[in-house]
Amino acid sequence: MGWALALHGGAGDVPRTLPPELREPRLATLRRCLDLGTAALRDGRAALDVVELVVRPPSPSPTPRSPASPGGAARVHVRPGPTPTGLLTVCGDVACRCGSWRTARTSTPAGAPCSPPTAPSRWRRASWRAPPCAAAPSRASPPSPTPSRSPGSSWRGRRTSTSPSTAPRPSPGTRYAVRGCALVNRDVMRACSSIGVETKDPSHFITEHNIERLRQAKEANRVQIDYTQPLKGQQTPQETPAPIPTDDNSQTG
Amino acid sequence: TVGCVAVDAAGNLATATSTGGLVNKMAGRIGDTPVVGAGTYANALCAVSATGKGEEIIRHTVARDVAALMEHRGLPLRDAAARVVAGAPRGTVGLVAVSRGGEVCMAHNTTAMFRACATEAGHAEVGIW
Repeated sequence: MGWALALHGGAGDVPRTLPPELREPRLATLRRCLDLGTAALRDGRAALDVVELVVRPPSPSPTPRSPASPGGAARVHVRPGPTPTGLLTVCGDVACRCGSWRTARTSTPAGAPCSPPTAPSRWRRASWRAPPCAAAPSRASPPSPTPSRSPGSSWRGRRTSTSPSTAPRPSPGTRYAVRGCALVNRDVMRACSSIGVETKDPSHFITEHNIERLRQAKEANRVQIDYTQPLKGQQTPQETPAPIPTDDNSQTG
Repeated sequence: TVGCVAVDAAGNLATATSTGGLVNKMAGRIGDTPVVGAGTYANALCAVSATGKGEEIIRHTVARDVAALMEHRGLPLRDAAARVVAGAPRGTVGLVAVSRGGEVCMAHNTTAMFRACATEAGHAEVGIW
């Protein structure tokens, strides 16, 4: 039936009363992503290239779209911290998978070792124990001051840059606990720099919108989440779903 | 958050999921969970990317279940996806999936899911609710 593409931008209780000024940018971003992916498929690019292209932001977008979008509402959390703009956390873990890897188990096991031959033995062991994903690519504090712009690319770059022939061979009898790798935090940053993934200064991810949400959270002394009910007297417009019942911690944790 | 699945003209399947997941969640909470087998899975039959409440996606191994129903029950993509989404608690899961034959499915049991799809045959869709 030819090529096909589908993408999502998150699911949940998005109120039907979402005002047009919030709804239209999100629909426009979905259309832009769809056009990006379909153009690549029309050009005959491989499926893995296309999915990576779509989850990477082609240009700064004001709406939540990918972990690396500036100010992505669900991913960039600015918390009170040592700097005036607070402590930046980009929850940018991502995983890619190609259908044929499963069939290629014998030559390139799914979740093949992603540690470079020169990795310290401690890191190598760590890389054996977790599923293939890259997580928390940034902390706005030394030694990894510059966040990865695209966790997906960093992971894929790492995975493809290490061929089985160069990967360290475990000594006979070594048991595989779980085949895969997890690059977290500082390891992701180290991997990014070793394979030249584009990184950005933390300020790239912080927008006025984030800072305003932090200010409101501090003022109200309560958790501020994407669609929080405006407090009495607050001026900023909010997406206004029903307040989260206090006994339901399914969304606030 | 964003997740994408694709099948190219040669029939190769791939998926990518970045966490973020359920809108309106607290910092540090599990998002879609891009763990392969839970929120992300692809094999020779289909590619799936799930989004929603990470804990439920992990508990129900959503993405792998869709592929397993196709593999072992012979269900078409749409039926397999509908069965998995219906089996998860209401309001917790949404997924997009494509099959090797170019079939597209976007199922969710949440109020909304930001979604879009297109096929070579000319079908295209963009939606929220």
